[in-house]
Amino acid sequence: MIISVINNKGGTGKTSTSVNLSAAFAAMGFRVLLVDLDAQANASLSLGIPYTELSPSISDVLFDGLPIRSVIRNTGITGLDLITGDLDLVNSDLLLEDISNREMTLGRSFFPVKEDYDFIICDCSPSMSLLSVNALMAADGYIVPMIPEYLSLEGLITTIGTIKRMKKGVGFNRKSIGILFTMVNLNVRSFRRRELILQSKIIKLVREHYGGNIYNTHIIRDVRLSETTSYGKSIFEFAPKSKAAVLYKRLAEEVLDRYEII
Amino acid sequence: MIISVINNKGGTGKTSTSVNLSAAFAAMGFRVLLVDLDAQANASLSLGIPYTELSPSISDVLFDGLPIRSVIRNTGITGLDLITGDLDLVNSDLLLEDISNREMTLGRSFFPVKEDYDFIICDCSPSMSLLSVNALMAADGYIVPMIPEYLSLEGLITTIGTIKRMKKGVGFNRKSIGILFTMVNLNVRSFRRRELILQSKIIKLVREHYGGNIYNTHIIRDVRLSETTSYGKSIFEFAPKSKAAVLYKRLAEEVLDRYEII
Ligand SMILES: Nc1ncnc2c1ncn2[C@@H]1O[C@H](COP(=O)(O)OP(=O)(O)OP(=O)(O)O)[C@@H](O)[C@H]1O
Ligand SMILES: Nc1ncnc2c1ncn2[C@@H]1O[C@H](COP(=O)(O)OP(=O)(O)OP(=O)(O)O)[C@@H](O)[C@H]1O
Ligand SMILES: [Mg+2]
Ligand SMILES: [Mg+2]
Repeated sequence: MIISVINNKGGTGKTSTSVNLSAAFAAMGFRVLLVDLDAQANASLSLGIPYTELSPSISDVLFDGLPIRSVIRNTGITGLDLITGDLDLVNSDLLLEDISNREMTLGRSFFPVKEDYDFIICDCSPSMSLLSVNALMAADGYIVPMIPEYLSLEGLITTIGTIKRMKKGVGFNRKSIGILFTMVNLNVRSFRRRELILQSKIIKLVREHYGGNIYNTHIIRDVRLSETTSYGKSIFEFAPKSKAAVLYKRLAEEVLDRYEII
Repeated sequence: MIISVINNKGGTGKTSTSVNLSAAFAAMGFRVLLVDLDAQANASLSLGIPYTELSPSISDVLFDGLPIRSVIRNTGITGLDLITGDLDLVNSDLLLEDISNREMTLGRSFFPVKEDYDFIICDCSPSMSLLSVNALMAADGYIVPMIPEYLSLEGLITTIGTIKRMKKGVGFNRKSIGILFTMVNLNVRSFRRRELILQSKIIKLVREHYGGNIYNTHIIRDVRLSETTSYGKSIFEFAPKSKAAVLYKRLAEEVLDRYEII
């Protein structure tokens, strides 16, 4: 299946989730392809690809018709392949515009390799650009990571609104959307009441409006998730015993459950 | 002068800085115009504009030639005017593409009102789109907010690289770029050593490479800066005695200093 990790709002943990969820699935024995759809190539950088080696990337497939197989790379992780992003994606609105059925360009590009993978996971950039719409249309499932804060909630509402609007009438299954709370503060003495109060308030609001679409697993704020990106490793390689690793594994199990995958 | 608050990376505190720095200048008696260049309209929402009242916005000026004066709004804050953003900005790459000298469209639109304001502050969206390039070209000064983390550092490097590349030879003054560390953890017992170590490591790296371009003021992580956005107020109205308010006022003074404004 194809899962897009998507939220218009910046810095809500999309890349961290794309990388670590992909690694969790790979560790369980699934075959995973991670596709970096961000011109900033954060997922690629987080997996240790040097800035100078981002080409060839998904841009070459989308804009120059390169066969998708030719841009798939191994990562150091067994079962996890990667297609990088690069700066050419910044022009995707213009370059995709004249293609007929342009919102389906990405989905079409996946056809030759769909059967080679159990999961294709797309890490989206923070905006509802034509490229993000392509990720939306290509996907069977959606993970929407959000920080329990007001502006992140606004991003959630517009993102989910767009998914529903673009996919309705195309056999859309409401269960396909899963909201993931990220950078959640643990209820420990070091966190002042104010943080916990705001967080609970936003989580409660989201539960009232999107009850059936929320993952029980909340990813805690843990500096290891930030550190790991500079080592080019997943959290499972960098800090396998950390709470963060346990939570991303638990999330992977919940995703399998949500999509009824045995 | 025109200042763009810019960073390709998502969620680094651009909007928080745009809003609160603008409010700080207004409180000092300057005339300020805040321009929301984000399709998500976060700055506008943070100042209490309802989602349904974002139009007319900067889109109407850029794409439909509406006179800029007709879209300027008062805010509740004396001395602070606002031009909202709205969802039409998502199409800016396509809509700006055919305009001659298209990177200068925003700058040109400011001409009729430049003399009415001491500061025009542009809140940019997280990507180096044609609209962000417009904000880059229009500006005399740049504030680049970044969280002291690896992916935020990557965003800083590419953002500053783009500013220098696009502006060189146009009488570019290297001092015009100011890096602002945001969401900095205070060295207090509640923060574990790991957070402080990573933070110091990144700050040290930035100092080595961008020594003359860093603001001494660091904006601390303070949940009040998140809370204030849901009340449609600046930090000065919401929590005037908070450390966060003191720091944004101090930043305003440093900005005046950097640009030698009396
Ligand atoms: N649970 C977490 N705890 C601590 N830091 C985290 C966590 N998740 C992500 N981070 C860090 O926070 C920053 C933002 O996260 P990330 O880059 O994954 O978000 P994003 O939504 O992909 O951002 P963008 O909108 O720019 O693509 C990164 O530096 C990342 O390493
Ligand atoms: N110093 C701070 N302490 C705590 N929370 C903060 C701070 N600065 C900003 N925030 C909150 O963190 C989130 C991200 O900040 P903000 O929206 O200002 O970043 P941004 O760079 O404008 O994001 P985007 O890339 O999506 O435009 C927001 O919910 C904001 O209210
Ligand atoms: Mg990302
Ligand atoms: Mg913003």
